[in-house]
Amino acid sequence: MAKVLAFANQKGGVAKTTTTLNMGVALQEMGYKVLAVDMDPQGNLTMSLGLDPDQVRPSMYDVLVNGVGAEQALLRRELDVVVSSIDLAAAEIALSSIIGRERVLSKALLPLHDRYDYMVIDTPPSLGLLTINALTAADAVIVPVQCEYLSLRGLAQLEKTLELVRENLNPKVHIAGIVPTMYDSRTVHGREAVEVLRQNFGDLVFSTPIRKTIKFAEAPVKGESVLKYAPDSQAANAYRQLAREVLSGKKI
Amino acid sequence: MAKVLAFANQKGGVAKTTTTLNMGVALQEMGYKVLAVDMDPQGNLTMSLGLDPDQVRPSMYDVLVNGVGAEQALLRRELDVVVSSIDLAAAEIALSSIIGRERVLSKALLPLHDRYDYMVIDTPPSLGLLTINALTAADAVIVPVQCEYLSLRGLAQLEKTLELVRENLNPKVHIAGIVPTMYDSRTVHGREAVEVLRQNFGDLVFSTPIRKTIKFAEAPVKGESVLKYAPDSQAANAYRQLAREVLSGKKI
Ligand SMILES: Nc1ncnc2c1ncn2[C@@H]1O[C@H](COP(=O)(O)OP(=O)(O)OP(=O)(O)O)[C@@H](O)[C@H]1O
Ligand SMILES: Nc1ncnc2c1ncn2[C@@H]1O[C@H](COP(=O)(O)OP(=O)(O)OP(=O)(O)O)[C@@H](O)[C@H]1O
Ligand SMILES: [Mg+2]
Ligand SMILES: [Mg+2]
Repeated sequence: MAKVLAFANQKGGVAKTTTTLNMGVALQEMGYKVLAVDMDPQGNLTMSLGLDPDQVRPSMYDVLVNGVGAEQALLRRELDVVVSSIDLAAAEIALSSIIGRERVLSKALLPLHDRYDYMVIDTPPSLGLLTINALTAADAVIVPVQCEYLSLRGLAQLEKTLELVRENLNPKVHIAGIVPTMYDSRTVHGREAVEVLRQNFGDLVFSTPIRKTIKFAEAPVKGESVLKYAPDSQAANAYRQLAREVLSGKKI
Repeated sequence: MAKVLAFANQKGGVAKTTTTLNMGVALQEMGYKVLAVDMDPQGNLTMSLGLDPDQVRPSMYDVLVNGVGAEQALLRRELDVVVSSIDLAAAEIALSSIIGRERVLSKALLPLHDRYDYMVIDTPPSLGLLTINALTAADAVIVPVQCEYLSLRGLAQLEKTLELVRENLNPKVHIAGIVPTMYDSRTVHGREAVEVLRQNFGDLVFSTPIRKTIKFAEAPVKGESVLKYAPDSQAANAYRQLAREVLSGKKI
């Protein structure tokens, strides 16, 4: 059985997609077989791998709503990826009255488990049915948090939602850790934000903050991870370090 | 009748909340009476005005689902604001089977129209029912776009959704303009992103990009707009300039 990691935070723009992609590639570099899964209708993970969400057929919507095998929506790029497109936005309504609507993703991924060591799932900036499906399919959740005030506040709500998923749908799911992202050590605000995170969440906060650098915005233009786009950079090494920390901490 | 402006973009973290707040305060500084409306369950607009979303009762959920008057969920701070809390996340499901579910907000705001010149509505990072309610209530939409590649791609989808709202719910709603945000003129990536925006959207792009500065992250900690937190700053003046441009362009 592959280990399934979901990357979730309902706050927008905190580097969920960036962390899913680069963590996935870092695990693959270590020799693990990794599948990326795009559960965001924006298709940013699909896009970041150089694919056009408007052109991919079938996609995650077809897997969740039309019963198409996940294998049919899987493409090989820098990572193997189950792609998504904007159609996926309609899946929330299409699934809402179906029995077992929260388990549709975990059922769809089941046939792929024996081919991978890890699955990394990107989620949209909300706690709706698509994210709930990812949390139900996951062994553990990694929570990227931007090192800014507005982003610090939403974590209590994510924990409450996770508690509900644990009680009703998936007893094993837990927060593997919190990743401070877009960290700018030159600002007092950035340093204070990380301090607040460590005070409130202690060991749950991974020791490697991911520093702010424009390389993260440049890499998706080329359809590459930052590990491929700038392999020797501090940015790439931060995600390699994070992957090592996630594996060694046995939090997953 | 007040003019109603919605601030929308389903991409997360592009400065929707920041633009709603600072644009609202800039209009108020010019002497207009302004009401802020928080339609995001994260309650970031409520928070940015120094209020705790966990403590505010009643809030937007009660207005939309329990028929409480918007007046009851209105608090006076730097701006008058109809507050929201995480309960609002449950409104999408609660409203989904109600007749006229897309017009609930515009009906709720009707009694307040004669007391204000402008209403500014913040929306969550999605194109679900809460954002549709804001687009249905609005005269015009202002679209903040982060000057980075991943943020440029979602605009076509927003336009399609707006088209559906225009055809079925609100014939007058249109995009007043696109605001380039978090602009870093020192990076080639930033300059290219603005160039791409202007090539694709021409005059629709406001001439004032809002530059990246840590002041925008610092101001919400104090519960203040950047116009109050750093009144003589380039950041504050950028939003004053934007407000003048929005009013003079007669796009609203
Ligand atoms: N460490 C970093 N430094 C600078 N920029 C970053 C960093 N990580 C991500 N970014 C950039 O910030 C923007 C937001 O990141 P990303 O899209 O991964 O966030 P997200 O949480 O997935 O957003 P959404 O909520 O819309 O899904 C992107 O343009 C990305 O390139
Ligand atoms: N021009 C700017 N320069 C630097 N930081 C900014 C700027 N505008 C906003 N920010 C900061 O970027 C973060 C994201 O902004 P904001 O929360 O307003 O975006 P949003 O689109 O409302 O996010 P969400 O999609 O979660 O609702 C916040 O921490 C904010 O303080
Ligand atoms: Mg994303
Ligand atoms: Mg916001």
